[in-house]
Amino acid sequence: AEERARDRVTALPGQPAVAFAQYSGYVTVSEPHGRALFYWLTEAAAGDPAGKPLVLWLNGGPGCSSVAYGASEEIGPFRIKPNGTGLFLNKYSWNREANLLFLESPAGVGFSYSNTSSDLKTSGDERTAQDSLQFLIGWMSRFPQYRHRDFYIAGESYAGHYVPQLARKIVEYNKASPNPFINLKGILVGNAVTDNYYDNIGTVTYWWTHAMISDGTYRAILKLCNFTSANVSNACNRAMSYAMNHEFGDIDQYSIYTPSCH
Amino acid sequence: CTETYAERYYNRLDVQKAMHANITRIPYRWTACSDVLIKTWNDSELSMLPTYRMLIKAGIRIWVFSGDTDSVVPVTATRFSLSHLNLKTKIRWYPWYSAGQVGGWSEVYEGLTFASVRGAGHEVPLFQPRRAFRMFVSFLAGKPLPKS
Repeated sequence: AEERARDRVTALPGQPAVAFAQYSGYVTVSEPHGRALFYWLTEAAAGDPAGKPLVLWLNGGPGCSSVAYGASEEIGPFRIKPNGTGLFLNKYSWNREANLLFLESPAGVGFSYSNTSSDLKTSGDERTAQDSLQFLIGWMSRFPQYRHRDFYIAGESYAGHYVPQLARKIVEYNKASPNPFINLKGILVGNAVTDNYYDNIGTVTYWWTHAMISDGTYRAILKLCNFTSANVSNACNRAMSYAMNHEFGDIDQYSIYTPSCH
Repeated sequence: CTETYAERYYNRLDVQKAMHANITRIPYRWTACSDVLIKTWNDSELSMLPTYRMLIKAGIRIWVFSGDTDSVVPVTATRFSLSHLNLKTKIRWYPWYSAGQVGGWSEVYEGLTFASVRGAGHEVPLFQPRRAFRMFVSFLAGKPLPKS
């Protein structure tokens, strides 16, 4: 309770008045390494938060922050004013229906840190999933009201790895626990990195069907790139780079019909 | 350009104090994405399809959505990957609606729901907040997206 009280956020600078509670702070995931992950919880805005599910949101990258993207420009209750001068409300925030937990993972992302600096160069899928499970166990002992609560994991992009991998760890952890308390009900992933080979084929196909690349470049990429291998050949790199540098033009690849940001 | 606003806001000392953040004075600025991590990422599974199959067997609800104007992890990539799960179709391909407009298209399989979100980029809730919220409500309810 003391740690929970310490994490209570009374209000953020430039924030409009809100009725829901917020908490943010650190949960240690590795004592020996001094690794700790930063979280931000915005409780449900409508109705009684105790009756609403808990949704953990993870952004991808790898290396990108759920506070920067998920919380501040996608599903969180606040949007940031230009030049960082304050906040305004997001009308379609997902905290209308759920308690939102944003986690900056792994260490090295955003405010999450490690006192063992080499940790930042040895991250990968496996340790990230293990640390996130460790985080959840520690966080739910600080916020015991969320134990056994309907729990969902959501995310996008490279979190197409993080989300199912953490879900798998939770399923295994629950199986091994005499009294499981992480009540995982479902996962929701968007524009998710799913399968190296099929994703790449599907991506080049999208570029061609959306008239972003020429027939010649499309054929060259399919011919020179062996997507079954994790290693990319120089010839494949050249074909892909030609497409991006000489045929795409100055577009926002993440949203091909909206202006790019200068 | 919204991520530049975040870079400014979360590097403000009064914001970090209010969030109990950066208590160890990390020796670098807060940033939306860490270059170090993405350049030195170690292990990355080639495919998540086997994990999806395990989670379906464990009875976990799985929804996968795609903003259809993203060219980085586009809707065709996701559909091509999901098609190799070879799941049985429960509800055939249909347009779903939000605020009287087609919000996207959806198909429901045994164990997994796919939905596209029309006119949304990589960060779906940023570009189509109302459609994203509508999808989220259906996901939480465990119900197919609305047909009207």
